[in-house]
Parts: sequence; C-alpha cells; structure tokens
Amino acid sequence: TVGCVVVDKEGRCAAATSTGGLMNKMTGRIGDSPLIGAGTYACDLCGVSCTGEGEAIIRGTLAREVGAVMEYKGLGLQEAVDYVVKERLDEGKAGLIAVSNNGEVACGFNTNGMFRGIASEDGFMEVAIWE
Amino acid sequence: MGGWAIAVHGGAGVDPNLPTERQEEAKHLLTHCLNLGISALRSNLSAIDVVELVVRELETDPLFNSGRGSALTEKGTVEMEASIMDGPKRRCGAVSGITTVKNPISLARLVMEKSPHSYLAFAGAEEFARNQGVELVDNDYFITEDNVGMLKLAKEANSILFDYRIPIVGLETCSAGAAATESPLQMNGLPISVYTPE
Repeated sequence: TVGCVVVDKEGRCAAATSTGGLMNKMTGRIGDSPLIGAGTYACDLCGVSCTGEGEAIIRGTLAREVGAVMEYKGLGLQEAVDYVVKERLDEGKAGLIAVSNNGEVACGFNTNGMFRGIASEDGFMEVAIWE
Repeated sequence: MGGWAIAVHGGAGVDPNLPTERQEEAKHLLTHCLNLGISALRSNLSAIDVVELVVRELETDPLFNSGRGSALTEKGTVEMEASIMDGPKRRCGAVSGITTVKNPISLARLVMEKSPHSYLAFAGAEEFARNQGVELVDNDYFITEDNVGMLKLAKEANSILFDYRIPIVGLETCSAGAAATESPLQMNGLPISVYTPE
C-alpha cells in the first residue's frame, strides 16, 4: 500500500491511498484503502492515510478516528495519531501518516517498521523505515 | 497558518531481513516522491492535486504494493483499490476491483469530480474508466516476477502475506514464509492462514 497526505499553503488538507491488497487474497476482497474513514480521510482539520492489516483498520475506522479525537478531544496531531494507533487497533498491526491544517505532519505505527517520508515548509525532512 | 507539509508512505510491516540495497532503493523512491510533492507545493498546486500527483508516481514504480508491483490475488491476477479525499467540503472518491487502469488513484479522483457517487467498484468502475478515457493497460502490466515468487511462497505457506516484501535472497531461507508458518500473523485474533480455505 502507498499513500500521501498534504496540507498546502492555504491550510487545505488532502489524503490519497492506493494498494494491490494482500498477497494471495481472495478475488473480490476489499481492504481498508478504498474505504473513506478507514484507510483514507481528510477534513478541514487533518488528512490521514493508513496502511497495514486492513481488517483491523476497518474495524477501528482509523483514518476518521484521528480527525474525531482532534475535533472532540482537542488533541494535537501527533497526540491524536499516537492515541489512535495505541487505542483503536486492538491486536491489529498498522501505520498511518497525517497532516493538520496548522502545517503539522506526523506518523505512527505499531509494526516493526514503515516505509515513510515526511517534510514541511520550515525545512524539516526525514525518510525512514525502522522505528 | 503553519505553512505546507507532506508525508508519504510505502506500507507498514517490513521484512526484518530486507537487504540493505532494497532498503536504500525504497528510501530513494520515497525521497524522490517527497521532492516531487515539495516542488508541486512550491508551485502553489493545491493539496488534492499534490496527493494525486505523488500517489501516481508511487503506483507507477513497481517497488511498493500499488499499481505496477501490486500484490497478487490467489488467482495470480491484480485487483487494485484506491481512495482520495479533499478536506474542504470533505469531497471523496474511491474505487475497488480495478484490473486495467494504469493509475487507480486518478480514477478515484474522477469518481469524486465527474460522478455523482463516492465509490465505484469492479465492472462498474472499469466501465466508468473507459468512459472517462483514462489510460488502460493489460493486467499483466501490473505483475512483476518478484510478486509471482511471493505468491508461490504464500501458497506454499498456505497463508496470506502481510503487506510487505520478501527479499528474493530470502527465498532460499524462506524467512518470512517460515515466519508465517512458525509464528503466523494474527488477523481478527485468528492465525492468518485460516482465511485461505474460505
């Protein structure tokens, strides 16, 4: 699975996710990536793209959950990402990337690693795989 | 307003034995895609345009599990899915069961922009693609030798392999495959292998 989230200069957030799914999957199996609110979500507060064990991400409505805890609990972006990965995945393994309309960018995962890259206008840039 | 920011991912759950050169290859592609997005943002493209542009690039490179280089179904074919969402007004588009569209994320974008719906799947999505004139290719375009080898491994291990690569070098050692049999991954609290017989 691949994904990208962006907040632009106007503070507008967007998210996109694309995947081939699971190796050896049944034909017709649908995972989290095309499900708005599970694998992908964006609103005026944030943009989120998820990857990992689709069934767990769907159960946890993971991407929307990040926006929800920011909206209802007033959490910041990284706090929201950490909370969702810790509290909403049960035993599922997954990771996600997210941006906020304030220009924040975050990622979180409970797997042994995640292929990811992050950058922001203030010059921060990081490309990493492991913890 | 805090300025622009961008993040990309290529999947979570990484084979612990992934060779260094494959790690470098992955980092190289992620850096390339980040830079593509950064220059688009500096050119004042909107967020929704940038996420589509970057995911198209990731779909076209066979390294990660999307577009070319997608994981294979139990039949050895490719069925892709994608979704996109624009924060202001929460507009969204999604597709599933895509077998001939070169860049599924752009089809998802067209569902959002050019259809009255949010989600189209399988034959309906493929017909919409033809009507919209997006670039179509044979299903073979998406299939790589790496993945044919991985599917073989998965069938031998009678399991569904989790969203990550298995190094060709590792094939002899069957590291992940062995891992799959030694300590099978859990899904919904069950060993992942129970799903295959269904």
